[in-house]
Amino acid sequence: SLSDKLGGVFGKLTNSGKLSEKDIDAALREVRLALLEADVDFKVARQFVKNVKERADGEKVYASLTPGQSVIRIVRDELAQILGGEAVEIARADKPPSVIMLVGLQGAGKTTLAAKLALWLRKQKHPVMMAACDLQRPAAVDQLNQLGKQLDLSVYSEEPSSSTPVKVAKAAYKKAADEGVHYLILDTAGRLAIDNDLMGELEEIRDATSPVETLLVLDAMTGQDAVRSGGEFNDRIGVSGMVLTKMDGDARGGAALSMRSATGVPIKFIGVGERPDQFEVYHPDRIASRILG
Amino acid sequence: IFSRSNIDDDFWDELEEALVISDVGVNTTMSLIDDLRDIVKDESLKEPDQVRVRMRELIAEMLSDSSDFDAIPEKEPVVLLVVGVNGAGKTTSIAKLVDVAKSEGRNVMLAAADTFRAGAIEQINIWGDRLGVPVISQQAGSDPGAVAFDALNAARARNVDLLIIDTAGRLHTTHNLMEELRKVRGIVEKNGTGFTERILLVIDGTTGQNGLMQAKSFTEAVDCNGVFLTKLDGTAKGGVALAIAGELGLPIWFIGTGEKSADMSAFDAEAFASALLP
Ligand SMILES: Nc1nc2c(ncn2[C@@H]2O[C@H](COP(=O)(O)OP(=O)(O)OP(=O)(O)O)[C@@H](O)[C@H]2O)c(=O)[nH]1
Ligand SMILES: Nc1nc2c(ncn2[C@@H]2O[C@H](COP(=O)(O)OP(=O)(O)OP(=O)(O)O)[C@@H](O)[C@H]2O)c(=O)[nH]1
Ligand SMILES: [Mg+2]
Ligand SMILES: [Mg+2]
Repeated sequence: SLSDKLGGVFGKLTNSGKLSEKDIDAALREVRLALLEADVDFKVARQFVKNVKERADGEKVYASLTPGQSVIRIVRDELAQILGGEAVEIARADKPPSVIMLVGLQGAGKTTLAAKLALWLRKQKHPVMMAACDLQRPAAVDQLNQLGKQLDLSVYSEEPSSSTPVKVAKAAYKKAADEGVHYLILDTAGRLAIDNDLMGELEEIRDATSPVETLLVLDAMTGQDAVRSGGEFNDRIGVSGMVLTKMDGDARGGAALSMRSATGVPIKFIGVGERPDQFEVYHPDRIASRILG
Repeated sequence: IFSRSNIDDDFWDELEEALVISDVGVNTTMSLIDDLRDIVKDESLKEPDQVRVRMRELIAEMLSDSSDFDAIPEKEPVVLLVVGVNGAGKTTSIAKLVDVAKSEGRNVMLAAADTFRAGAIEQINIWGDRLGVPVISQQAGSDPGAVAFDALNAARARNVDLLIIDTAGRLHTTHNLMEELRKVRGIVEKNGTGFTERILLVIDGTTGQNGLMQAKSFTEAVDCNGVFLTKLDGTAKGGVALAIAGELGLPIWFIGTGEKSADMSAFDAEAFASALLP
């Protein structure tokens, strides 16, 4: 863990309590390596360490009797600043349905999340509906329909061969509005951020349904590509929140810190398993401690 | 006589950055750079381009599978068990392998041993349909081991050259699911007479350092033989392959480059190294 490594760096020093610039730099190097090992974006890690150094200098950590602990405290604070923030809220539209659009790379966990989100909202007494706007992946519509059936949640879908994602989204919206549904969740096909046509399709769905939330679904094990892809989703269609999936594994989740730091998009929920109830509202300290190891 | 070397601190920093942002990971990057520094000294290299070329060679060497262990042997019936974490691309990669195998004239069969996830059996049935290969399946919720057992018998009866068994995604940290996988593999071992067994680990190319943990755990559980690295058609470089090959000696056999059944190729170490460090 980082505390062990910093303990190692400062432990070799005598009890004079006086540290050199070199000692602090050695500690900062350990912080940077720990962040990179946790999959934090290269540039985000570099900036993070710069901020830590400034605070360490400002707080005169070099004169501290427990410099290792001081550095850890500063790192924790910096992480909390980036990862923390406002309480989670799902936005509400002026008139129902409030549309939540789920987007992200292939296999991130969008379809599974649609059911989790729908279940969570229904537990709060909101009538919900899910829309199967992925007409491209084999049996994606079946997947969402089955989830809906398992949980007795309503799903709007059309025959993939004779429709389009935008058509499904529009028709679902109309049906949700007619039925007084509070929340309509749009499941979309996984896509590459660099796929111009498919990003255009997402813009079309967005323009047709005006989502109050566009949630980027991000796999917790994503590496250095997180900001490259996630940033592009945000630039092109605008992302109001992130959901970190597969947090029941042992991925360190640096991608979350990277995205939050680089785009300011808040993390709203985390997925902690395949079952529909394995879904939690995000807590900042969870990711901070995983990154620190 | 002394030309100022352009191989300075900035050069090494840029090289480190190029590798780390490709998910090569700090440890592997540092060890590669250490080796390269020695080479620069020993071979008195002066030009950054020369050093870059040598780094590409080091990377390619690391990834070259020096074993003559065939990924999917040609002259014998093969049973291929496909494993990996959730959403890595197992089912889609299987479709790609079927495409290649059929074009080579092989008699292929699939087993839908993901009996858990919603829509999983339908998904592989659609691929089987599109590619014209039979899919052995049972109803959702049935025992994956039973499906594998059935499939092996059916494959033997129909003289199948290549039986591919799709399994449910699972995180390597979920103990009971890894136990289930061991059990399925045990069934394949016990009932695979007449078939050469291969275990294929599918790794998502966008994965960071967790990819190495996955490779370690899955190999420890079911002796993976090779890797299918997916989603390299995006902006991710798949650098975690270096640690997997370097630390575990697990060869990368195939790469995925899209969502259609034609979107794959055999792994090419030099091409991969050049894409990593253009
Ligand atoms: N362990 C675990 N598995 C998850 C989690 N969320 C989703 N999954 C699994 O991840 C895999 C992919 O989930 P999907 O919901 O199909 O992902 P997707 O983003 O809709 O995939 P595409 O539509 O192909 O882009 C499935 O096996 C899910 O069961 C999670 O929080 N934990
Ligand atoms: N762009 C791209 N997408 C891919 C590639 N391989 C698979 N996919 C997509 O990734 C998503 C997940 O693929 P699956 O084949 O369902 O993955 P899986 O490992 O079987 O998932 P589970 O069974 O749920 O664990 C699908 O949307 C695929 O189309 C690839 O090489 N490139
Ligand atoms: Mg989906
Ligand atoms: Mg699958």
